[in-house]
Amino acid sequence: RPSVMNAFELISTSQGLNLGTLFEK
Amino acid sequence: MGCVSSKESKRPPGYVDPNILAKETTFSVNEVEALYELYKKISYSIFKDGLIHKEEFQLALFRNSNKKNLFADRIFDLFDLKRNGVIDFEGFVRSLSIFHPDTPMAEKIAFAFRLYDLRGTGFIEREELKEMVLAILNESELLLSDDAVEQIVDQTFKQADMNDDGKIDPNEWKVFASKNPALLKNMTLPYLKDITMAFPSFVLNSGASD
Repeated sequence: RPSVMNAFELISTSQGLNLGTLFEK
Repeated sequence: MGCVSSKESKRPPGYVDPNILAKETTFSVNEVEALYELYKKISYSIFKDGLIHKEEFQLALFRNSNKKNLFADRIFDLFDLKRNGVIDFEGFVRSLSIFHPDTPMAEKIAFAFRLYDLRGTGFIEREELKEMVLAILNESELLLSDDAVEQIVDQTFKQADMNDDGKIDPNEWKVFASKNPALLKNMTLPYLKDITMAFPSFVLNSGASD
């Protein structure tokens, strides 16, 4: 059976959580 | 004497001495000063009042001041420590400190819990998790059937909700996140280690060594 992706892992990829972009000039 | 500080005298509301913030966060004084440079850039990008408004935060994050995003909203709310609809310098530094690579994992785990506890009930509930999954699918323009979404949520609850009461409490989250550190990757910003190089502060801080 294929494993189902963990929801939190999916969520952690959100652009809205990628604060690294704050540091880009 | 006066010539150096003439530009410094106008501090925005919520400004806190970098020495104090450095003592109470993972940042050094130099890093807090560098963050102040970044903070100024963001907080003067639209409204020019020295406070970060939602639109300015969205502009810095997405290059678009109108882009709505559930997770960016959550981050904004958690950074808004005084709960007055804006991020001030103190909230900016204290909150970003959570994302410092040297900040203890326990703090990151606790912050992530508050982030995902959308309605502040003290639990991550099934409905909240489903809402977040739908938000990320929408953001990624991925189409999944409702059944597939339910399956992802069910599977995650099976792993995380150890006492099977339909909600994830802080303890269950701690155990689950500790076992799956990949879930917390977004709680660490390597950039924060290089912040003094990215945003050098040229302000002479006479009090830094006192």
